[in-house]
Amino acid sequence: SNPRTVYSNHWAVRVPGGPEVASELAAKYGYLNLGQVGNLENYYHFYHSKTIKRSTYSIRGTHSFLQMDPKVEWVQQQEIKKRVKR
Amino acid sequence: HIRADQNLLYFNDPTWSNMWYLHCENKSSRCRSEMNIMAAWQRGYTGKNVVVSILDDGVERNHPDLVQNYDPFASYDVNGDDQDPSPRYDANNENKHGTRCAGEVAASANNSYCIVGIAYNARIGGIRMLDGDVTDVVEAKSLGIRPDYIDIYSASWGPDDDGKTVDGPGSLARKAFEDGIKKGRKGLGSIFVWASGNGGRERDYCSCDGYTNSIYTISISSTTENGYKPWYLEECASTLATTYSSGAFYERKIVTTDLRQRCTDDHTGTSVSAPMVAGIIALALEANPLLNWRDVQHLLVKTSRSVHLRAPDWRTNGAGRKVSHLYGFGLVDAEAMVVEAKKWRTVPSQHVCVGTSDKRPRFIRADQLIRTTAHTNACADRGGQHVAYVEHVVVQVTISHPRRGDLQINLISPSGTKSQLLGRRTFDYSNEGFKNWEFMTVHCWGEKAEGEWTLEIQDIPSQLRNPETQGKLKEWTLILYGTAEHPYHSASFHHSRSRTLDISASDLEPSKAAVFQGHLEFIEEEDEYIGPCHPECGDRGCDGPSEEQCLNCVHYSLGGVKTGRKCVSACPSGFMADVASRRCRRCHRGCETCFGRGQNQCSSCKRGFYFQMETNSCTISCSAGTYADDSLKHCLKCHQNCRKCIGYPDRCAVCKDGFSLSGSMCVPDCEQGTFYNPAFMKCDKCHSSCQACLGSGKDQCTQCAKDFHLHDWRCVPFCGQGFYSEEIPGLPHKVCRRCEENCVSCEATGKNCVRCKEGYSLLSGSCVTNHTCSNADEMFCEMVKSSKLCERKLFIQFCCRTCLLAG
Repeated sequence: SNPRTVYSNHWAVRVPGGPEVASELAAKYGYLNLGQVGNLENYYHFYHSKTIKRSTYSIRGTHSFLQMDPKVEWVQQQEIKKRVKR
Repeated sequence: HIRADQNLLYFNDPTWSNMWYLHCENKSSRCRSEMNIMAAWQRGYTGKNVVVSILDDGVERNHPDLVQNYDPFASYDVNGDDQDPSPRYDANNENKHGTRCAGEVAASANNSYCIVGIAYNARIGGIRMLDGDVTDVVEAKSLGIRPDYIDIYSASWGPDDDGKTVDGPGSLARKAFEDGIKKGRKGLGSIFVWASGNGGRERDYCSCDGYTNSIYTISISSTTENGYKPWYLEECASTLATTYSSGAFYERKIVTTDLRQRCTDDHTGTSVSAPMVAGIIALALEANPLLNWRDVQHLLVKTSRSVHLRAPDWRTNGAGRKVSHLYGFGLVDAEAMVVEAKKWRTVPSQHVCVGTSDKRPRFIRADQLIRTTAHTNACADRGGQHVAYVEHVVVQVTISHPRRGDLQINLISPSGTKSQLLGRRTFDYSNEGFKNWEFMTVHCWGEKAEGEWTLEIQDIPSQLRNPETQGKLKEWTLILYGTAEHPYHSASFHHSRSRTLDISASDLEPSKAAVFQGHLEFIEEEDEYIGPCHPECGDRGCDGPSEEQCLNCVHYSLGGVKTGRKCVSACPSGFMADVASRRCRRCHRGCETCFGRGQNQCSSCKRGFYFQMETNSCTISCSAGTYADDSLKHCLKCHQNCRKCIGYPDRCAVCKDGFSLSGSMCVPDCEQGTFYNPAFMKCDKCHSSCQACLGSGKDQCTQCAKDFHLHDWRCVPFCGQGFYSEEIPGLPHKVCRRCEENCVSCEATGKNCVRCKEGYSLLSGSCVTNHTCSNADEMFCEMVKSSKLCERKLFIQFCCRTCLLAG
């Protein structure tokens, strides 16, 4: 069988409106805005404490409405990647 | 090998004498230091004002050998979301990796502690990001930490090297790479150095790692002290260069800083090599801070060398560069890097051209090779996209397949350079195939982009797969990256070079100045080969003494996948001389000599092929109407009556219509009742009893006339004594068959005898001997009767008459 995807309770979100808009959106849907993703403009790192930290499926809930918000251009639930030191 | 020199630098760091890859330690013995790091230092380059950051599990910032060069602005803790990249300590020292990598780059020199880093005056930081859940966000954050401040990011990790994983950066990390090369270093582009895969034992292939497979990263592999392939090494076409690393137990190891303020020689794998190259690039950036991210890759391609590195697939590409799938362009040369960097002129801007996009699906059949070609003008008609000279080549494919590990993919450039984009991976049983996966090769670096590119896909099923299931190539796209003009062969390129070192002792810290003071030399910067060229080299000179290092040729240039590229006086067998371009062009497969490259332009054939005079082609077998003459290696015509002949023109096997085979000859068909007489070359009459025959005699009938019976190749009016007449389906006449043994006359069916020979009596349609059995008593006869033995022909002689007479 192929390796399973492991979902986390972190999301990446693209919100063109700026950090204040991103924080408002995060609060509206129960997320915590952890700030811009590195140097990528308009990309923000959201965290949701009420979803499962590690799951083999993408859990649906009220937090899923985030991707339907018109101020949100793009949403990606973060998958935990297996990385090895060489 | 470089003879030890007493004037070389000496440091008081305790393991300095063990750092064989940096310098020669024993003055009386020959040693190995082809990376020429010491020579780069002697030119005054030590990484000053260059910032390197290690993306890993943390860096021990208070390690005595790192504290002096540690830079907090080049550091961050992504896992803990703070500024301190110190590793998490545990009983297993699990997080030692980053500290070990950092020491190789910038451990302080001459501080009586542990080692000397390659760029021992560079600033070193750490980004702690592996000690926790690694997600796309984590990677993107890490790759985008202060891109205007950090010059070089070094990463010695990647997707699992288990030989069955296909994984790479997510969308955010990819964006971080793109932003980094576009905007980092104030527009010059961040430098990303990556350790190639460590899955050699698992037969992994590093093109399944999207990080090393990216054009934005410099993928580095390793070699052992003696130039052997380390057990952990993977091969692929995206590896750019190589450094030394630890190898077999009998070969010397790499020494570096370890966790808890220690020193170690336990660091191994390609993790050793990426930081080494990061340090060497730091030296180059000190020599020329204006190098952009592509300049650095060009420098590595230009200065790396194959030296003693052992690989079975060293080839010279169309640009004259030696390259292999194990080592890329070879062992890095720090001195050559800094010398070239000093005089480097920025390469022309990068152009991107989609050479071809083919959406026609093709089945990939087991044990077969599919080959699809595309001719491209490399966007010559689109100014902003024209790629005349190749840098990276990317092939994006979508393939469905029941077992991905059975696939092998190659790409052949117009110059004939063959890049193995994917090798078979024994452990990859996935049925997911490849979805828009991008395979990258650097093997065509410097070649002309225009021409025919060939993609080959081979399916070699393993034993565990149903060989009837097929894969499908759904789509492939060829993307060319490069420049519209030659990157550095221009008239204005050769600047006057500085002939003195461009540092003074006052620029250095006092302690280091004291070290350098006694060792400074004014070195003539002579970096071009000045020895004699091979006689076949033309007027442009050469890079070395062999015919493979000529810049142009007097007579012809011979190039190919297997032979490499070299100058020759005459083209060998299998090639034709293209006088106009002064190149040897390969003849069509099977041709020994030819007057063109086409299938119908052969003059003579290779062994095992036959020359077809009518079509000027070489084939394995001869066409209908011809036979293979082994002595002449030609296909010669058969006799005009033969459709197929063997060995000789008149040794027919199959005749044309209107002819019949007579022996080994094809003779004209004759009318019924006649036969072809070769002596008179006409049809003669058969014997009157024959309807068809081979001759005129009465015993040469093949078919009998009406109402005649065939008996021993003769046609007779009736069957003789002891024979009966039988009709055979399909034959126009009857045949005489023998009656059963001892029978003189039998029924028409032949089953029952009617009259027996003398001495035999007729019994139930069979002839039994007249003799009686002396031992046929009542019980015996009862057995014969009860077993009905007399009804069987086989047992009818078994005293049946005796028993019958006895009742």
